[in-house]
Amino acid sequence: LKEKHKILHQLLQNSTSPVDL
Amino acid sequence: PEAADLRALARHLYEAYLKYFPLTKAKARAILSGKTGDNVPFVIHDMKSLMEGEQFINCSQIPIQEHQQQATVLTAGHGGITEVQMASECGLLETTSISGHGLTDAVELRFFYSCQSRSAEAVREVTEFAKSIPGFTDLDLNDQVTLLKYGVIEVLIIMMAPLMNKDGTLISYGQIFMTREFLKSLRKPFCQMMEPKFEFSVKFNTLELDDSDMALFLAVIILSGDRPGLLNVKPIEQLQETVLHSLELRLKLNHPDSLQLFAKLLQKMTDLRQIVTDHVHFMQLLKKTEVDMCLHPLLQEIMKDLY
Repeated sequence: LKEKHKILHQLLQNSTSPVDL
Repeated sequence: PEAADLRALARHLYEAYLKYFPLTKAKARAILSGKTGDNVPFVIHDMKSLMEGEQFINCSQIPIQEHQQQATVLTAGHGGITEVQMASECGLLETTSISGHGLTDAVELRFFYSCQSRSAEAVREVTEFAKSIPGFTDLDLNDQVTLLKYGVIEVLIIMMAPLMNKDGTLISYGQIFMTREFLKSLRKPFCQMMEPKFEFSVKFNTLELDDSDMALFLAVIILSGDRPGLLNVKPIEQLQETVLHSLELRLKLNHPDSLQLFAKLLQKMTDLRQIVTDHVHFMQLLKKTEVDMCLHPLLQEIMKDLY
């Protein structure tokens, strides 16, 4: 599931660092 | 003591809501009722005003004072895909090069990219809010992904309601008011996408929830233990039960004269699922009919195999 949802996973893992949207 | 804990939870979620969501219901209603003085929104009611308003629509470039820090983080994070890049990649910035599409069609699609870009940013806001729910980040990471995948569009639709009235909706952080008639005048299937949200929102707004009620309700939606594919349902249901108790208590205190408000609100969750299912079908239809259309990668992730 994490593999199929890399951006969501990244959003959940990174609390403060910028995430590429 | 238990009631005190539930009130503390409500306060915590309200603070997180204020932290992560730039346009509150209180602010939106002030704008819609003209109580913001000279700060009136730009009105988009036809193609001409849409094109004039496009400079406002590029949400990522609008500084928001209260959320300056987050806006900075967001801008830094926009090394990814912006609506301009999406439009560019799809050839929409050079409208004359699009075979079979006139200028008007390109403007419609470009507006659609702006909506997608704002939606992706809203998903980030909802994710931060979800992480602030006590116990959420302790859940299995796969389950956190599943809860967001299935809950985020429902949350976004609920958050749209305060921005809407029967005549139109605020967009672009409240700087623009787009009329319902204009949205209905767009070509198919664009014209069909917002009408169900208006119908839902007008009814939802009669419940007269405030921002604090909304914060609890959004947490209840996120913590739905019946999402497909969840690995460990029990801790999710336990978290939801606590938030539900907090919501019930809050509604009794905040709306003593509104009979059965708690039950009416829970009923809305059923309506929401149908709206999301229809929305996903519209997006699938768009993918088939709009050959030039690109879907934002984050939204693709969420909608893939959703319903």
